[in-house]
Amino acid sequence: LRVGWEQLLTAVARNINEVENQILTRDS
Amino acid sequence: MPVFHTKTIESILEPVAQQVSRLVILHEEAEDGNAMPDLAVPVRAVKAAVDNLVRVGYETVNSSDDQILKQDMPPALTRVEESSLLLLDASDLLRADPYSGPARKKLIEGSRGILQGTSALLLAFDESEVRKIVRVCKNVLEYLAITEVVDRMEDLVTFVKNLSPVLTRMTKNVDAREKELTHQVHRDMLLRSLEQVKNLTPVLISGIKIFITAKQSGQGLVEAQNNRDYTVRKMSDEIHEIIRVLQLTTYDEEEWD
Repeated sequence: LRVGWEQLLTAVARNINEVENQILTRDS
Repeated sequence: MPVFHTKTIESILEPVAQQVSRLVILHEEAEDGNAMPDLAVPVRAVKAAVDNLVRVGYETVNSSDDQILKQDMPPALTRVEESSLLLLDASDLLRADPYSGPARKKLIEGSRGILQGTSALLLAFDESEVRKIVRVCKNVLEYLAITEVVDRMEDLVTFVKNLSPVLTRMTKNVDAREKELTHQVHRDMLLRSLEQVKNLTPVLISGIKIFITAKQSGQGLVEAQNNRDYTVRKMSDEIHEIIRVLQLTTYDEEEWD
């Protein structure tokens, strides 16, 4: 469970960055 | 398991969606379980990413002329922002008490909320992209609607010159969209209609040419006009079908089977 949460939060941060990239790419 | 209708959305959301589901189950099983680690560092990373996303999101909202996007994005951004605050709360609670039940709940809610918010954002963006393609399709329909006024060869030249770039743009956009979709039935429907439009284009040009010639000679005019109109109708029907399929996002269970 320990490793799970850290992994998940890291994945969530990465996921948010990807969403941001999508918005920037499509907006351009 | 969630199903995402485009490959881009699927590639971004699916890994996180799976992890959230897995952790929800683990959390429920380990309600009275072990001490939680200090999550301050990863939570801060999430918060920083969310702050950037929210900034970029609002910049997009302000600069966009798509009214529906302007309306759909802010609630999704709020959802993401509020969820990241839940994670911060959770991290603070865990620091004071690594066994904190409310902290675990906030972690789950926060992660889930971010997933739902980012999902809503991607969907809002995707729908906006679809609206752009639909506008191009409607542009082609508008050109097809003026076919009936083309009754001289010079007009035909202008007509073809104007129609070609719009048709090419539509084909390119629909082609790219088709490759993005995860639903094979929808992909096939788009490809089939697009192929029809491509095949009918030279038929339409030659139909107009025959109509112009018939008009000049005064022979076979009605038949030429009927043929031309039939081709225009066929092409328009296919483009309407493309527009319909482009806007489909939910899945028919039978189609999946």
